[in-house]
Amino acid sequence: MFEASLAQSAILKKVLDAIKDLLNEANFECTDDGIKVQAMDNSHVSLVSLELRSDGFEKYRCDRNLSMGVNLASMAKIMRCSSNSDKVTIKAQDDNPDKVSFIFESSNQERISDYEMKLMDIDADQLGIPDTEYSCVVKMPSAEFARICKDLNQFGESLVISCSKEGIKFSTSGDLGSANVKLAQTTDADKDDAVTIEMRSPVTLTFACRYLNHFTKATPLSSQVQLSMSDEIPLLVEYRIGDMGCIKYYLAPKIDD
Amino acid sequence: TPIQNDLQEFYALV
Repeated sequence: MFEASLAQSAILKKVLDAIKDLLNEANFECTDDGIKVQAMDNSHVSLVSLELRSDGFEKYRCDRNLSMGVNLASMAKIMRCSSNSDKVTIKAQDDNPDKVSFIFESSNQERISDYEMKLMDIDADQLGIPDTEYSCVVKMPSAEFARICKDLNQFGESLVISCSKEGIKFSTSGDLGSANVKLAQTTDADKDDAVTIEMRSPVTLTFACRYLNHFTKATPLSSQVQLSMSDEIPLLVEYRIGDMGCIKYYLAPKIDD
Repeated sequence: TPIQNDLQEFYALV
């Protein structure tokens, strides 16, 4: 028996919006600790790692560890049937379920709807990602990061991110011309619009702008985003999901031939 | 032109 309830479906809708364009399907691994998803996109360039801790749910019960293979487009269709303020309960009866139920309850309890979704068998590769001490860790407003990725995507396919003590610079060039956006570290680190940089050594890396734009679909989840970088290893882009977990995106760098 | 790498070049399968 698996059962997990959230007071408002909005958070689950936002989580799904943050991953459904990158991934077609994924295994939701449910344990007593919570729900985890780790999946690569089809081209093996990026990876999504999602964690929702059990203590962040209004109600959470997981008698046995189970893996639910989910078609994310199907789940998104079902989640769109809920109102943002609905309470949502995810329920699977068996230890090895072939279907999962979503129950939406309006705040006044006058409307209750339930949707059953077929599960899939997904044979997915899992990557072991070691704990890494990155050369640069940048925290910045998530809306600013989304704006930069969107603006610079018009100029070129590749985005160069350079981080030093002075700040972080995003650069691109293409047929139209070139573009640079520099952000300096701000003085007040506690504010939502703060830019903070922890640096061991300066870093310059090149990434496919298209994937960065996909990652920014998580912007509604958090006012801040954290970028962790070291030379010649994948970028880590991390958004917190309130106090209940986080969504991490890893993106393989482009390296000179 | 820089070449796009595969994530599996950085992280091993488990």
